[in-house]
Amino acid sequence: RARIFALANQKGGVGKTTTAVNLAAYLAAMGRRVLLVDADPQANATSSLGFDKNEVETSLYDVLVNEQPATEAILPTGRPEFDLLPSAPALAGAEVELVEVSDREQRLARAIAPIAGNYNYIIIDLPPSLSLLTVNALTAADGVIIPIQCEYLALEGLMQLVNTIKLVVVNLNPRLKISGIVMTMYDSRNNLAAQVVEEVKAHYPDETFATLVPRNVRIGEAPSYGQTIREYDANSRGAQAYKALTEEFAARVEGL
Amino acid sequence: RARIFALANQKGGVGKTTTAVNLAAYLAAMGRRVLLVDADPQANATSSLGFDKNEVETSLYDVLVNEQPATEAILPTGRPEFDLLPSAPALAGAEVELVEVSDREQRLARAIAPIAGNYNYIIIDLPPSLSLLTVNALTAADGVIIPIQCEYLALEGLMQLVNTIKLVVVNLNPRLKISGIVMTMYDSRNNLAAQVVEEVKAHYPDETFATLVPRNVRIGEAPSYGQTIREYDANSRGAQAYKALTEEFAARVEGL
Ligand SMILES: Nc1ncnc2c1ncn2[C@@H]1O[C@H](COP(=O)(O)OP(=O)(O)OP(=O)(O)O)[C@@H](O)[C@H]1O
Ligand SMILES: Nc1ncnc2c1ncn2[C@@H]1O[C@H](COP(=O)(O)OP(=O)(O)OP(=O)(O)O)[C@@H](O)[C@H]1O
Ligand SMILES: [Mg+2]
Ligand SMILES: [Mg+2]
Repeated sequence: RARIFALANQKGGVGKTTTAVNLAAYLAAMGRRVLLVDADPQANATSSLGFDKNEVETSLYDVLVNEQPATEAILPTGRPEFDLLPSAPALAGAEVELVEVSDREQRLARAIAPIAGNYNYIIIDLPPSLSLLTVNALTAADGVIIPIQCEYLALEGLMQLVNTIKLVVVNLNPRLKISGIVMTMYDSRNNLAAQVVEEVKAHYPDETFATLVPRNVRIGEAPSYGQTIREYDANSRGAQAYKALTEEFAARVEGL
Repeated sequence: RARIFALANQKGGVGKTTTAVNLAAYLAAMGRRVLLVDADPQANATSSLGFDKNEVETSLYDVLVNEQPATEAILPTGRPEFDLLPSAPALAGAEVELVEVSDREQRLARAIAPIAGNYNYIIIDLPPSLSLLTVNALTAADGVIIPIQCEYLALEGLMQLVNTIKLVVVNLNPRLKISGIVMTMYDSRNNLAAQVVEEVKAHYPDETFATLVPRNVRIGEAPSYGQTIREYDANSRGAQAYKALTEEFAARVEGL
């Protein structure tokens, strides 16, 4: 059965999509079977892998709202061991369309259950909000990976996110844990960045990954070619960091 | 009567809050009377000005959901000509609480109308989504200012945002215009950044401001001291850029 992880943080632009895509890519490169679920209406994970979100026929929207089986939406990415359940702009409507539905928080968990056996890892990318899509993912997941940008404003929202996770644990998913905190866009010339890292490590010493992901221009360039950082520039500092992060993550999860 | 502008972009981390706070600060420094409305449950604009979002007594939540008068929530910021209508974490619940309410899109416009006469400018910061809070601001506003990060993924969502603005114009607010597009976090060493700027200028030549806001560490540091960039480091490249941007914006709006 797959281990399911959600990338969550309501602060925008902290590296949720970048971490979801590249973690999934390196896990697949390590031979794990991986499904990336794009639960963000912006569909950035879908386009980062080279797909056109406006041409996607069956997306997570159909799976959640029309209860189509996940297998009908899942696409091979052309990369070994690596599939995608794509998003599309229609997903922005799911929130309102599911308001009246009694099992609205469990839709994703239900959709994933029949296919969980086909994968070792399911990675879920999320929008920058604590809305229904995020609660769906937290209800379906075993663990939450929290990317935090090494900036002051990114620190502000962490408490709110942790409180939301606690509510989900109590009301919807008792097995949910914080699987890891990833410090992203670390810039060693910026003395605030080091302070933010210290602050997060002080509060969450066990969760915070040792690997820091540096700010690296190549990471921002890769999605414009529809490539993962591993494909675009495997020797870049960004690629090396995501490779090390993935190894640290897999060791933690698989108890290696 | 105040001119009302909303900072909108559903892509996260593109500089909405940073632009809202610093544009408001420089407009006030130019002698304009300014109200900054924080319509983001993250309350980053509120904390960037030195307020503790968890200590705010009356926030935008009370104004929108409990229909308290805006005057009861508005706080002086201690800076001449510059007031704040603060946010608080409770605002995250406004979305769901207003679902059944018939005039839910007009709540902000109604709340602002009685106090618009006290200001020259009202600047509204928004969360990274196209949800009810954003639609409220677009319904109340004369214009939208769209910050765009000079990164590939930031370009992806522009069409969706423009389409949402068009829907608001047709259904809720015929006077709404795109008042300007601000290119933020421009890094001249990043060749993709220049391409993104060219692409945006090609599609929106009249809207795109000539002033580029560079990536500048001092901008990220200022909010951790509860200061605007003008207060924190007026001679920094970031401060100079926001000063120039504000002059360009005021000239455009006031027809100087
Ligand atoms: N380590 C890094 N170095 C440089 N650029 C990065 C890095 N990580 C992410 N980026 C870039 O920063 C921007 C924000 O990252 P990303 O889109 O992954 O964040 P997000 O949290 O998914 O955003 P959103 O909240 O909108 O979903 C993107 O343009 C991305 O390419
Ligand atoms: N020009 C700049 N140079 C350097 N850092 C910047 C710049 N503009 C913004 N930042 C920093 O980048 C981060 C994102 O900016 P900001 O929070 O203003 O974006 P936002 O669009 O309001 O995010 P959200 O989508 O979460 O509301 C913040 O930590 C901010 O301090
Ligand atoms: Mg994302
Ligand atoms: Mg913001």
